[in-house]
Amino acid sequence: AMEEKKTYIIHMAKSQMPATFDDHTHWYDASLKSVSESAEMIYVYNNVIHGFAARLTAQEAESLKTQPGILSVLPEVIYQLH
Amino acid sequence: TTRTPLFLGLDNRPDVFNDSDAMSNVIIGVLDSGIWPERRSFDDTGLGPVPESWKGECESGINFSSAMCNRKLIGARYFSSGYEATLGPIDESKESKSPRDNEGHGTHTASTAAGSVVQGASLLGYALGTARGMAYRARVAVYKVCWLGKCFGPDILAGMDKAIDDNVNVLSLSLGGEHFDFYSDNVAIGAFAAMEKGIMVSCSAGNAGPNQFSLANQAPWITTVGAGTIDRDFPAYVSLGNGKNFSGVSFYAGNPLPSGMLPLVYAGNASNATNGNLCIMGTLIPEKVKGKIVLCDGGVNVRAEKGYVVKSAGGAGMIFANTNGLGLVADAHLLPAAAVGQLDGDEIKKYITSDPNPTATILFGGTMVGVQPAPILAAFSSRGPNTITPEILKPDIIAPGVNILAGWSGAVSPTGLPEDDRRVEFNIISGTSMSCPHVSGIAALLKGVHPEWSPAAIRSALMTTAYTTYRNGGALLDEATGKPSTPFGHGAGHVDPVSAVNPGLVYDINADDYLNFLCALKYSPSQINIITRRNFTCDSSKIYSVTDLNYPSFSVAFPADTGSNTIRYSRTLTNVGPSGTYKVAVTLPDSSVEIIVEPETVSFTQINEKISYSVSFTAPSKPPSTNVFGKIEWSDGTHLVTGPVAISWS
Repeated sequence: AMEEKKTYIIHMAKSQMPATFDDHTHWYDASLKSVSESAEMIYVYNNVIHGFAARLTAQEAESLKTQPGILSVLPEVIYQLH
Repeated sequence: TTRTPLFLGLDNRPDVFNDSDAMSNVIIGVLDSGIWPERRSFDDTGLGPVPESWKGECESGINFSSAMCNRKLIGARYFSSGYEATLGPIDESKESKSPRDNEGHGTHTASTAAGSVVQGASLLGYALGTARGMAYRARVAVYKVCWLGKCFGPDILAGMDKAIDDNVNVLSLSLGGEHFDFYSDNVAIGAFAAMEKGIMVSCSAGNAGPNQFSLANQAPWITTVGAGTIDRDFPAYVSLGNGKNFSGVSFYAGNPLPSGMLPLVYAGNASNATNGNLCIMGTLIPEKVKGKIVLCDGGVNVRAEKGYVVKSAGGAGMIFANTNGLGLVADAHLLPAAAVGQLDGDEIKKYITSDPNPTATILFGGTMVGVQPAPILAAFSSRGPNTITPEILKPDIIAPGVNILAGWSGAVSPTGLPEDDRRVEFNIISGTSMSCPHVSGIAALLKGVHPEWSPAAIRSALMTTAYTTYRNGGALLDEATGKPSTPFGHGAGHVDPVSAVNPGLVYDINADDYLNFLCALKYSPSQINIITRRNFTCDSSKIYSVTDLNYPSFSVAFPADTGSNTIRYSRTLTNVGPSGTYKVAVTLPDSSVEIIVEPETVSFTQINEKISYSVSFTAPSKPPSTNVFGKIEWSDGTHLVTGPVAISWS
């Protein structure tokens, strides 16, 4: 079960982006790669949040939470038409 | 839609909402199941060039080319990566990986908000008339984020992200989820960013009524829309062998039943299954239903499927007995069928039990207009109190959401059943999904008239001019109880677009006000950052209060059984009309609650002038679950700026 990947939305504190990055998407990518080489990024968001959506194992999600600049790693939620 | 523009007072009012370019420069973004672009509702005849502000695109995909957009449907995108990451590739035998709508819901909501004028619209002859969206000259941009009825959070966020980039003016989301805290609710988070850009976000309240605490989309920067009926009905009459008659509803349009009475059977008595009463596929015994009218109970499978199950087993007709209150929702059944309310269903079941040879017939009454009273709060419309912030009254408002005719997908039948091979240009469906785009379209109209108004100002205008009584003075009724509805069901009341154009005063709210609100909720800096995308630390020396958010309504939550309490609210009125002096009037039927408004008179001499006031609610202890409702009204003799009051003890 720990190896099963799920989708998470990762919220980042953009103010904490290291100066070595000139583009936030590179920072997001580096943060993701720091916990998993195989993690897949699904979306990078520009307006609604500072962050991205990615496929992660539960272990990777827990590890990502401890990385600098991470505000939250939230599992995806499913909505329904009304 | 047919009828609702007239019901809302929008028809024949070019003096209020003219056909000017201002109106056609407003862009409504609809996040839903996509679009069927060939429908006449998206014809662009008479529309000028696409607004210069528009930065969006019309994306190609399976069964959808970029050439399908025009001056009405100016944008179409789809977002499936979240869905596919979890459930695997889109099954292209069932739905198109493109903006095309294979479900019907998205075409319905988009045409309700901003569909072009279509004459001779109907569903199989029902609801015949001229259909149009509320803002029929506004432009539509669709963002397909729902696939086979499921909408994944990452796709919704991506759709909202793009809609903001694209420069929409209004966002319409007829979808929702559980009761999330705002920092974990994708819709609330996306809506905050949209609000900051001046985009009004209108969302459906949910269909979990009449249960209390059943609302979706409760964030205060969202306009939350419940559903009501209009003055139109689709009667079907059930006559029993004992001479009793019952009124139901139906969109059945095929051959009538044979004349005379037919044998009547309760599905539960024509099945060996424990849930045989529900008319689930394979549970009816054909020998026991052949040639008969079958009474099926509501629940588990959809209503139209129950009719199909009866038809497949050889039944002649079907009576659907609602098991969830008095609400009645019609369907375009494949066999002669009618839906009746729970009490009537119980009566019919008693007759079946008591008569050795029960019989019945069903007659169909077509479309009836001018039905009164209307509107009535729909039984299914979700109800408050607000589960996250009881001090914010939700829903905000109600709008037409019962038996709404609007555009439909060519990929799916009006019943949605795969066994139903009929295809229709328009369908009639119900839900807060249908009321939400009514408000989205009306918000677009207000945006056209008042381009400078903020999303909160638009919502305030809609709320403070909404009505809660019928013309004869009686209170709006609740379909679930047959009694007057309350602000926990109808919010500020039923939307009145013409009055909303000229509200006199508005309760405006900006992003900073919402930051203070989040501080009042004691959200951590991280949680605030998630929602607002900024570092913000609440001032530890400052006292933040949820009751200071400048909301047009007043939800007062007292602790029960703790003695007398006083709760203070502060509000700021902004003048958007002529100079004038407004006086306050408080209406509350319970004299044990003292309400003091200070000052009681405010005078405005300039446009956009702001004046603050405070309201103190002092009440004795009362048992838990006690509710008292009233209103606070400011009037200058011309304008009536009404805020509902809901006081509860818990």
